[in-house]
Amino acid sequence: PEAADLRALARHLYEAYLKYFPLTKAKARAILSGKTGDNMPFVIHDMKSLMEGEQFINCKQVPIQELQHQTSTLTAGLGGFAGAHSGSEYGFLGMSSISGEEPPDTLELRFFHSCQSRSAEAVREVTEFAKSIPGFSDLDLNDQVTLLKYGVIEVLIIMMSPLMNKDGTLISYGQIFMTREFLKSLRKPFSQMMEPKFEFSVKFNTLELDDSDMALFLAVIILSGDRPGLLNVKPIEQLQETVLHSLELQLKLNHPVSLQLFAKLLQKMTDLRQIVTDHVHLIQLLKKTEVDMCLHPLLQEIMKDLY
Amino acid sequence: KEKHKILHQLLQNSTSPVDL
Repeated sequence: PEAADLRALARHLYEAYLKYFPLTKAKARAILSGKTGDNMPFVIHDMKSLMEGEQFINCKQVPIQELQHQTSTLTAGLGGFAGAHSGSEYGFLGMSSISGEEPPDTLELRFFHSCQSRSAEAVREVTEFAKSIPGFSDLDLNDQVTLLKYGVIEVLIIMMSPLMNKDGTLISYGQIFMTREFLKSLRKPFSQMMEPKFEFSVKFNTLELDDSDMALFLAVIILSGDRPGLLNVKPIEQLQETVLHSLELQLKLNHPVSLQLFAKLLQKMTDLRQIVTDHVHLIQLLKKTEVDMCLHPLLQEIMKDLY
Repeated sequence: KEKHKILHQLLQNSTSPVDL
């Protein structure tokens, strides 16, 4: 009976994952491996293709209602162009199109703002997923906030991995593939933002988790009882223990020949914390050095006094 | 609570998307 409960929990979290994160790893890998027929992503590899990509997405804009229905086909935080749909001041396409008359410095900032807009939307999706974890909504509300504040960037980085390969990443609802080299060619410190995520993702992808494994792993990350400032750690640890058991069983059944996968996965959580710390420091540096930068209020809330 | 107003809002609103 206990194993049956753990399997039921795995199924429940997988269903919630599919509900809130429509661009699954399965879909992303199909796009990346060219198995989607004619629907190949548009490739952005230089400034010219970036301009063309902007045009391309402009033609394919999704009506707001449809977008709300989809909530997000884009799973990770680097969702360039997504701001276009919201009409928010953070949107990339919501602003004027790129022209030679603009100061060159604005391009990176505009792109960065569009990423922020998509990230904020992704935080909302992760919050909905967290609320679907049995017992999460019964925790002290302040502890729920703390778990999200500390967990959400880690979750977003894990969710970015399926969208990436060694050469680049899918963005904009899987419609665009942006090359790693292009991201590296942006001016500093923007050029330094994605490289650590690529390095992590390439290694993480070798574990070959599928979407049902991912759902459990994300729940484990969210339910970390060692986040600073938690008021009532015990119920969080109890919830996490159950999800950990479910994950362990899931990996045994789903990857019977992959030895020590559970242990390897848990080790990734240490790497993740370092990546998030570095990411937050980079954002703080940007805030100091970029005169025109504004940080999305939700991301500001999350990153303030984080590390 | 004020420090994390939007997160509180996201956690308490059921499914309706908060204006981000």
